[in-house]
Amino acid sequence: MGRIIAVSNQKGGVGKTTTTVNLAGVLAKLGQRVLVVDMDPQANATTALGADKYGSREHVYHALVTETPLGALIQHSEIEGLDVLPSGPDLAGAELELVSALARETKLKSVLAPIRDRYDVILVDCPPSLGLLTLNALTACEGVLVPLQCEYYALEGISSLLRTIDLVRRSVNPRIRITGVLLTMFDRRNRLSFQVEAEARQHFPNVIYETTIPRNVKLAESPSFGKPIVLYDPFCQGALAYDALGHEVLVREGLT
Amino acid sequence: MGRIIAVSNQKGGVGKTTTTVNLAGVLAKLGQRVLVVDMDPQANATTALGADKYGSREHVYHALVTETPLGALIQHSEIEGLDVLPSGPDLAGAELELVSALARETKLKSVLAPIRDRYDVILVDCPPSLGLLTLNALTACEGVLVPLQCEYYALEGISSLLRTIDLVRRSVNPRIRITGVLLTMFDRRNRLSFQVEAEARQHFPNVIYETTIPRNVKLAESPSFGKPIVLYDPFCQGALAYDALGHEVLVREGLT
Ligand SMILES: Nc1ncnc2c1ncn2[C@@H]1O[C@H](COP(=O)(O)OP(=O)(O)OP(=O)(O)O)[C@@H](O)[C@H]1O
Ligand SMILES: Nc1ncnc2c1ncn2[C@@H]1O[C@H](COP(=O)(O)OP(=O)(O)OP(=O)(O)O)[C@@H](O)[C@H]1O
Ligand SMILES: [Mg+2]
Ligand SMILES: [Mg+2]
Repeated sequence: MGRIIAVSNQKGGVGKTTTTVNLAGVLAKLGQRVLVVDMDPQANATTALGADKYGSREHVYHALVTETPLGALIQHSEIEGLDVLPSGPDLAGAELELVSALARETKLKSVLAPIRDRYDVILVDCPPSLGLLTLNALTACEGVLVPLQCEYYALEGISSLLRTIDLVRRSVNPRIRITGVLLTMFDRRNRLSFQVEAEARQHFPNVIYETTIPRNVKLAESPSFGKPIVLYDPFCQGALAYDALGHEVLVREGLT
Repeated sequence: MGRIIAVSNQKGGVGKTTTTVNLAGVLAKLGQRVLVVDMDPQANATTALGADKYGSREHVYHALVTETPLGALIQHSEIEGLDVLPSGPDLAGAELELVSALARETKLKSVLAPIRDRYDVILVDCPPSLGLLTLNALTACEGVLVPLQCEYYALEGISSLLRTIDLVRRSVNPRIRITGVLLTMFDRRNRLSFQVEAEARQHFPNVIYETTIPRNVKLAESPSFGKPIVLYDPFCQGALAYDALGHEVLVREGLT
């Protein structure tokens, strides 16, 4: 049964998509069968994996709202063992369309159930909000990976995310837990990064990953080539950090 | 009548809040009477202006949903002539609560109508989504200022924002226009910034501001002191850039 991990933080631009795509690339290279589910209408993860978002193809919206079987929607990436359930612009409409649907929070969970056995890890990239699309990901998953940008606003937003996870645990998903908090865009030249790191390690003593992701321009360049960092520039600082994260996630999740 | 400008882009972390708060600081220093409306449940603009978001005080949610008069909600900032209508965590609930309300897109417009004469400029900081909170801001405003981060994903998201503005123009707000596109976090050391700039100037030949905001760590530090950059470090690169933007906005909007 594939482990489902939601990558979520309602603060914008903290590295959710960059983490989802590059962690997926590393895990696939380490032999795991990986599916990336893009639950963000911006479809950035879809682009970063070179999947087609503008074409006539259907995407995750059609699985959630019109119940198209996944087989017709899942695309292969350039990496052996890494597939993607792409997003598209229609997904923005799903937030409002699902509001009055029955069991609206559990749509993604039931959509993924029939294919979970085909993957070892399913990573769900969430939009920067705590609306129905993110609630669907939090209901379907076992764990939440929280990217935390090393900047001031990032710490402020954590308490509302933890409150939402708590609400989800008490209502629709009793087994949800935080798999880990990942410090992203860490800049050694800037004391703000060290301050945020110290405060975060105090707030989350046992859940912060040992691996920290440095600010590295190659990570910002690789999406324009539709390739995860492990293909675009496998020996840059960013790639080495995501490689270390991949090993840490495997151990923590007992996937080896 | 105060000019209402929404600062919006559904891509996360592109500098919406940083632009709202620092442009407001500059315009107030130049003698304009300014109100910042924080329509983001994260309440980052509220924090950056030193307003109280954790206390028992009511905030914009109470104006929108329980129709509390604004007089009781608006707080003064440390800068003479700059007020703030703060946000708070309850605002996240407003998205779902407003869904079935009558004239749900025009709530903010009617809330602001009675106080528009007291201000020259009203800046509305939007969350990273195109849901009901942003739609309220796009319905209430005359213009939209679009911060565009100089990174690859930023250009991708622009087309869905323009599509939404078009829909708003044809339905609830015929006078909406783009007041300007602002290039943010421009990093001279990184060729990606120059590529995004060239492409953006091609897409929006007449609407891009002359002023570009450089990446400058002081802009990321000032929110932790609850002060806009014009108070925290008025002569750093970031402050000089927002000062130039303030002058450009005054001229473009004919406010001088
Ligand atoms: N470690 C890093 N070093 C340099 N740039 C990075 C790093 N991580 C992410 N970026 C860049 O920062 C921007 C924000 O990252 P990303 O889009 O992954 O965040 P996000 O949380 O998914 O954003 P959103 O909230 O819009 O979904 C992107 O342009 C990305 O390329
Ligand atoms: N020019 C800049 N130089 C350096 N850091 C910046 C700059 N502009 C913004 N930042 C920092 O980048 C982060 C993102 O900026 P900000 O929060 O203003 O974006 P936003 O679009 O409002 O995000 P959200 O989508 O979450 O509302 C913040 O930590 C901010 O302090
Ligand atoms: Mg993303
Ligand atoms: Mg913001």
